[in-house]
Amino acid sequence: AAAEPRCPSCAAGAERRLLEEAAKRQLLEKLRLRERPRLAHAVPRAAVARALRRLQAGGARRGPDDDEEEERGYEIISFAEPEPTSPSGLGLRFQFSRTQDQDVHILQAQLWLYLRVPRDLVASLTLRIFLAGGEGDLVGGNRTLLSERRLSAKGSGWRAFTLTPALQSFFGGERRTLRLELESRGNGGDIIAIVNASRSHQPFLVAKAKVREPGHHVAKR
Amino acid sequence: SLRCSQNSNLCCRKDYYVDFRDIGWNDWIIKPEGYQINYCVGQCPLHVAGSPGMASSFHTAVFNLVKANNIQASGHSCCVPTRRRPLSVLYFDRNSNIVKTDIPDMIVDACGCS
Repeated sequence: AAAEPRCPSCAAGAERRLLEEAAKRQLLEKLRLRERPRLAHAVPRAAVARALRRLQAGGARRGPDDDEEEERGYEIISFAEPEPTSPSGLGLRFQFSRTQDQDVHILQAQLWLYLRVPRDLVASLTLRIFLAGGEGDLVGGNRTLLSERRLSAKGSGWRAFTLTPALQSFFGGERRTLRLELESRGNGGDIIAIVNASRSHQPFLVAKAKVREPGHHVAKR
Repeated sequence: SLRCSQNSNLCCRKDYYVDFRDIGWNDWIIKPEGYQINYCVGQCPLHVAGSPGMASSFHTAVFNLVKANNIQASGHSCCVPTRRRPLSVLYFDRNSNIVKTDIPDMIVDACGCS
């Protein structure tokens, strides 16, 4: 303000700019971001609204002692990028940013899929969800079964599959790319026909986590 | 006083609202639309040292110490936040994931003299 020419509104303008810069710095620091995110691709508003409804539906209630805990609560929604795998499998890839020294503990994790189960389904049809290993492990390589469910003729629409305990191994590791593989068993049609992974019905993951910040006790001390 | 006013230069809370549209960050911060970046400003003469802007029991204790020890104005009492609250933020990260988290101690609610 001192550098500004003698005019009242300049001082106010200088204060505003100073406070806006302070707000930017404070937000990035508290969100542990080096710079503001540049979105890789825009997410359709309908998909955001739908996912937020699921997040609020299962919202974690803050416990009485949450404020004292040295862990911070996070809720994250990640939209899947479909990945071609084998003829009978559908790969879903999720990308996460990791801050090395954060200790992440998953409380809940659900995969939301839009299913189209044939109405005239008579035989049994099972959907299985696997956690694939690292790069290129989608084609039946080292995989972990996360969830298996028999589908009924009335099973069409948005359906949630709980993946919590097994995903902890992924979030406890270093990898940033989560790969899931979906497989259908039974003659009710192949997985591509059953799971609608188009942009308008993009599968998404909803997870709730507690993150212990590094050196938090130092800040407390 | 809690909030700064024209006719006092004593320690108080200066309110300022930053709208994320004004800083071009409303494309990645989904909620809220902005937040109060309040700050503490003003004098803390010795006779108000330790007055936290709200209760005054701490002030009485400090004031008695000042009198009992006849402390001159060598020590400084500063105008600092005495109560803050969290800010809940919903934002896109660089992988276009949606993240919701509460940032603790983000908004200054009250100021007082140390």
